[in-house]
Amino acid sequence: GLLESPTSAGVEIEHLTQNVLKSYRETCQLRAEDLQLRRWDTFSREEVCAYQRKPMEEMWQRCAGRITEAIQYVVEFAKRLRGFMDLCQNDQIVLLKAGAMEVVLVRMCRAFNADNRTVFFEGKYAGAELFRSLGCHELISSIFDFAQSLCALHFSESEVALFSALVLVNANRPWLQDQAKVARLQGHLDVAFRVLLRRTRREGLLARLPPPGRLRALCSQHVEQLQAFRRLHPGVLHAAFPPLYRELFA
Amino acid sequence: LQEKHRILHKLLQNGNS
Repeated sequence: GLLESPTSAGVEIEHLTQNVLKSYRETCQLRAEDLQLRRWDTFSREEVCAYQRKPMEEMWQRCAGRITEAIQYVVEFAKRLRGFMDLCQNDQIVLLKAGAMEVVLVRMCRAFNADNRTVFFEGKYAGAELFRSLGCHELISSIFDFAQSLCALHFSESEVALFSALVLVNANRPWLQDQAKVARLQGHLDVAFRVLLRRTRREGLLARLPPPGRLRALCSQHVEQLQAFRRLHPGVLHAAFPPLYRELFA
Repeated sequence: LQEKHRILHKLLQNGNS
């Protein structure tokens, strides 16, 4: 009944929604209009070959750099979310450590062209084959499949904003100190998301959202591949990867 | 946890950038 009557709870939820949307707009890294305008600007055959010829370590380093940039925007998003900075520092770190990459993967659907299975990467749209020298075909395929499945939901920007806030503020993450406080914030975000969906007659979306396990599995796959890379190229991770990336995944 | 995540901790402590 939150939407039907202008109760103070309803007003609070509306303020929270506006805060999430503003936080998201300010930290979305790439504007949806720009991504849309450039969605057919793909790498040429020669450019793809040049990427494929790069040594594995250089390609890993580049991808780690792009992931780290994206994560920095997610950290800024979290900091602007009302209630997030009121959590204790342990819980802020727990939520970001577990959820930042998941949010990056959700945000990636905006930068994915499902019509030709390409993703915006270093200035142009790239197909999965561009990432060949990483040596993790399965992970790349899984990420592309995930982006494709999210694109099929035709998320609006508001829906991406609220869904990613919910991916981040998850009271089920292990090692939280004040789980009840996180659960309260998660509950408010959940109501805000449902109110938005009801208002836009998109309630059907709820049943089609990816299960949390799917995001978790993708993140585990990423960490496993990083460990495999580390065994192949000991020392490179420490010498050349962004410190924030190492802190989160190594 | 803060000890193991100094960069994240620092990013969280900095004002909005």
